[in-house]
Amino acid sequence: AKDIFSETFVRVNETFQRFVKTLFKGGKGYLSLTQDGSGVDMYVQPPGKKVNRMEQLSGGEKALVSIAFLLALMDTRPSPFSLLDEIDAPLDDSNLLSLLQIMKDISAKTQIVFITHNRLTMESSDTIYGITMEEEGVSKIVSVRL
Amino acid sequence: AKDIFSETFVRVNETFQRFVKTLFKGGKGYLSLTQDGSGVDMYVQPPGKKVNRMEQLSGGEKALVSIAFLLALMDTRPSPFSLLDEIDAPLDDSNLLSLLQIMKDISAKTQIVFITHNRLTMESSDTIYGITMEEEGVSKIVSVRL
Amino acid sequence: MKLLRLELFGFKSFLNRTVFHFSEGITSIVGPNGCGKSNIVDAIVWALGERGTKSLRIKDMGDVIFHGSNGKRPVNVAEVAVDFFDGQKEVAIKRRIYRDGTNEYYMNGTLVRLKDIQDFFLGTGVGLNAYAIVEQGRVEYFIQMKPQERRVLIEETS
Amino acid sequence: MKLLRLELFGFKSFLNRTVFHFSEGITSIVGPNGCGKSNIVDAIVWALGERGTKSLRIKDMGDVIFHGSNGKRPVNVAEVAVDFFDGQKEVAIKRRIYRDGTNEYYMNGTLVRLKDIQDFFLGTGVGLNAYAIVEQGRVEYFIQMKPQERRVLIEETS
Ligand SMILES: Nc1ncnc2c1ncn2[C@@H]1O[C@H](COP(=O)(O)OP(=O)(O)OP(=O)(O)O)[C@@H](O)[C@H]1O
Ligand SMILES: Nc1ncnc2c1ncn2[C@@H]1O[C@H](COP(=O)(O)OP(=O)(O)OP(=O)(O)O)[C@@H](O)[C@H]1O
Ligand SMILES: [Mg+2]
Ligand SMILES: [Mg+2]
Repeated sequence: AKDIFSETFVRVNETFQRFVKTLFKGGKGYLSLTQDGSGVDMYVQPPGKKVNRMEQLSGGEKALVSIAFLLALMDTRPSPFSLLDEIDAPLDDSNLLSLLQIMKDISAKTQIVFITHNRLTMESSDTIYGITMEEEGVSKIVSVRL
Repeated sequence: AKDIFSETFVRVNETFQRFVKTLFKGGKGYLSLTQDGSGVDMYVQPPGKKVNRMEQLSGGEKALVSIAFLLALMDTRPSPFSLLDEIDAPLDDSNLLSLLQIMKDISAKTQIVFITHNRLTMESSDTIYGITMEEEGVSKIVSVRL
Repeated sequence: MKLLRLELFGFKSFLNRTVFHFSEGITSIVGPNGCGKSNIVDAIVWALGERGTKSLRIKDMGDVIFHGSNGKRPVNVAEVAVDFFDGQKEVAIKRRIYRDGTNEYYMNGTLVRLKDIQDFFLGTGVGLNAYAIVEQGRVEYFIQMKPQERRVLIEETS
Repeated sequence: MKLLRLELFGFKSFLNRTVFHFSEGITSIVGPNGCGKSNIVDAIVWALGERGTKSLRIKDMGDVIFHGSNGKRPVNVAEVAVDFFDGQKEVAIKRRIYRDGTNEYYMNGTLVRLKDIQDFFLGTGVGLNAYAIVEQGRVEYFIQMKPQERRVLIEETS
C-alpha cells in the first residue's frame, strides 16, 4: 500500500507543479508530506513573489491553487465527470481563460459541467443549458443563444 | 435606551423591506426580534416562492439578503464611506444592475469604494483605479480606460 | 463511465419532469440567481446516495421534495434518475423519496439497497466522495482542507 | 466625515509610496488576481487601529511590512496615512509599524495613543467596527451572523 501511495503522490505532485506553472504563468508549486507522513502540505510561489504562508495569497490566487490540486487529481486518475459550481467567480479574465484552456484539454477524458454567470465560460462550452423560473418557484430548462 | 433601539429597529426594518422589494423585484422581507428580545432574525420570501428557512436560498439570493441589510444600515445611519470587496461576485447581471442603481443613490451621502472584476460595476463608477504589478510582487497604480 | 442523462421531478424547485442529456466536452448551466442551477448538483449527488443534510442545504431528508410555491401545491415524492454508460452498457440509477421519509433506490429498474449502488461505483471515481464535484462557494476547498484529508484524497486516487 | 486621501508605503505589496485621492460618488478598484486590491482595504482598516490578525490575513503584526520579492529586499517600516474632512477641517490619521513590532499613531502630525484615534471616531460610523466595510468573501456576513450580533449592529447605529 505504501508503494502505491508514494507512486501516486509523485504523479499528483508532478501534475500539480505543471498546472501551477500554467495557471500562474510561471512561479512554482509543490506538494510535500508532513513530518510524520500523515498528511500532505502544499506550497505555491507566484512568479516573483515571496510567499511565506498560503494565507497571504489573494482570494483569486487561493482559488487557483485549489483548482490546480483538483486538476492534478483529475489528470492522475480521471473521474468520469466533474461538476463545478461557480468556481470562476473569484478569477480575473486572464486567469479564467488559462483555466478554460486546460479544461478543454481535460474534457477529452472527463465530462465537465460548469455552473456559471461568466460569459467567457459560456463561450468556451460545447453545450449550454439555460434554467429559468417562468412560473415563480418552478425551475425549467430554456434554450440559450449567446 | 430601549426606546431609541426600538425606534431605530423600526426604521432599519422599514428600509430593509424596501431594499428587499427592489433587489428581488417583489417578494417581501422583514426583521423581527427573537422571543427573548436579545437578537434580530431576518426573513425573506422571494416573489412567488415559499421559503421555510433562509438556508434554502441560493448563493446569489443569500448575498442579496445580506446586502439589503447592509443597505438598510447605511440608509438609516449613513457611514462616511463604504469599502465593498467583490460583493458582486455571486450576482447575475440583472441583480447587479439593480444593486448598482441603489448604490448610485446612496453614493450621494456615502463614498462607495468597490473592488471588482465585473465590467458592469466598473462602467457605473465615477472613478476607476487600476492596480498592477509591473515589477513582480510590487503593487502600483495604473490608469484604466474602459 | 460516462454521464448520459439526468431526469428529475419533485426534487427541490424541479416540480415538473425535466430531462438533461449530457454530451462529451464542456457543458455550462446558466440562469438568474435562484433559478435552480445548484439544485441540479444537489440532485446528482443525492441520487448517488448522499445522506448528509449540510451539503444538500436541507434540514431533514424530506426537504428535497418540492414544498410548493405561490402557484403550486407541494408534492409527496421526489425522484432523480441518472443514466451512465460503463463502457459496455447503460446503467440507470434512480432514487426516490416519499413524504414519510422512506427512500427507494433502483438500479436498471430493480429495487436495490444503497449499498448495492455504492458497491457498483466503487473504484470508478463516481459516487459520494467524488473529489470532482465542487459545490458553490467551495472553490478554496482543497487549499483549506487539513493535510491529512489531502493525503486521503491522494490515497483514494491510487 | 469624508474620505479624502490614502497614502501608503512599505505596507504589504505597496513597497513604494502610493497615493489615492478619493472623490464623491462611486470608485472602483480593479486589477488582476494578486495585484494588491484587497491590501488597500487592509491598509485602511489597519490605519484605523485594527489589531486582529485574522481579518488582516496575517499571523503577526509585523507581517504587514513589505517582506521582499524576487527583485526587492524587505523593508523595516510600513506606514499608512488616511486623511478625512470632518465637515470643517482636514484630519490626518497615520499609523506606522517597525520591524521590532512598535506601533506609532499620529493625528495631524502629533504622536497620539490608539485610544485618542478611537475616541475621535466615536459616533462617526468610521473606525473599527464599521459595518460598512465588507471584506472579500464575506458578502453573506449579515445573513450568517447570529441574531444577537445583528441586534448589536442596530444598537450601534441608534
Ligand atoms: N424543496 C424545495 N421546494 C421548492 N423550492 C425549493 C426547495 N428547496 C429549495 N428550493 C428553492 O430553490 C432555490 C435555489 O435554487 P438554487 O440554489 O439551485 O439557485 P441557483 O440557480 O444556484 O442560484 P445562484 O445563481 O444564486 O447560485 C431557492 O430559491 C429555494 O427556495
Ligand atoms: N507583507 C507583504 N509583503 C509583500 N507582499 C505581500 C505582503 N503581504 C501580502 N503580500 C502579497 O499581496 C498579494 C495579495 O494581494 P491582494 O490580496 O490585495 O490581491 P487582490 O488584488 O485582492 O487579488 P484578488 O483579485 O485575487 O482578490 C499576495 O500575492 C501576497 O503575496
Ligand atoms: Mg447556485
Ligand atoms: Mg482581493
